[in-house]
Amino acid sequence: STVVLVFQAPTSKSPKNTDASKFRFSIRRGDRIRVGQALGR
Amino acid sequence: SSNSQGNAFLVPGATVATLLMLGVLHARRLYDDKKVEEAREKGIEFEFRPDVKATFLRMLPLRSISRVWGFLTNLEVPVWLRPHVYRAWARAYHSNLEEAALPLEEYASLRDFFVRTLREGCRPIDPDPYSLVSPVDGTILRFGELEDAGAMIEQVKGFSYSVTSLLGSHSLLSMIAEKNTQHKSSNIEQESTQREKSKKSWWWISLASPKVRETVSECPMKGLYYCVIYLKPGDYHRIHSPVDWNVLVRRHFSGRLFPLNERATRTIRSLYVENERVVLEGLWQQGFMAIAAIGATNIGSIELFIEPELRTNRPRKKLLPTEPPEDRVYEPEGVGVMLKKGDGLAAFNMG
Repeated sequence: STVVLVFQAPTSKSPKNTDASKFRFSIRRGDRIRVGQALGR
Repeated sequence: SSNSQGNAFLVPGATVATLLMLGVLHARRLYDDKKVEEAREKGIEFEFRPDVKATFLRMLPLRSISRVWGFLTNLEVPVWLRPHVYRAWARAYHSNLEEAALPLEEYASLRDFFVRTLREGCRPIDPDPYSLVSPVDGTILRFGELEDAGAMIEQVKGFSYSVTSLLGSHSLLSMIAEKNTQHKSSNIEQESTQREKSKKSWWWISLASPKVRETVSECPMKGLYYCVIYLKPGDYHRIHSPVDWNVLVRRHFSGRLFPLNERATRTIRSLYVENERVVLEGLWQQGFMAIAAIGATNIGSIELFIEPELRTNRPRKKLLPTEPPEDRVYEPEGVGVMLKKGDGLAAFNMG
């Protein structure tokens, strides 16, 4: 089975957001992940 | 007598030949998987390439096969046999038995064992208030930022599918995308005609509520991100909430039940938008949030803890390959069901 997440989050593309507030993933492809571990911040 | 002697050898001969053939096929499969694993470690990625097996799969009664599998795995296992059966499963699929919440004798069937809960503290939730956490155990297949709601997600190199085909054409996302364009052109009468046109549709009603509208309008220009996570048969198969959010609507696509393993993603087109799936949509503090739980032949059932009466993997009444999805708006409209980060949300199950 497979789960797909689709979500809005701050991006650096919009003029108002400084780069600091851009959402960043903290994973790599192929990583094993567990429930509760951060995918990004 | 020679005739009966001939027959006496027929059954054992055929059995041995069948076992030999299955053994050869399994060895070939292990060899293929090993080759793919080595290639992936070298960073080589196989392109999308339909094969005969994928065409053959389209002809198989996969839903009936899945339901028979569900019936078999739901059979009660004698208590004395349970530890042996579940240990064999754990060995074959690398499950961690230490984490199971109950003693193995407590799981009446393989299906009960498959949807087991874990012991307290096995999955600590990341404490950072700005983090978005994984809803499941699994392997990260793909992730990234999307241009807009019409953007495509790569199933595998050489084949992509659109977000709207995954979530459905009535997705809240398409409305937010529309509001974004309206926000840019800030054309008021367009908004009133939009209201006229879609007064009845659920998301306009749910957006009428102040909470939802302020969340959407507060984040006019946000990025749209996605993450695809594959669960192996031996993984823990419950789904948790990735953030604090309000689940506004559930959309169930009855679809097909192709296998979802690595090979299937390389050879069967539109896998994620053809397979049976349950999509939950709602809002979190940064805007839109959706989770699509996609079933497969062996794991065709998706149970929602927030809607226990939902049944998936039903016997197909009509032979229509794609029935329109069935929506349900959660009460109270515009607020829906509130979930905290880490809350149990749903579970995949066999058959």
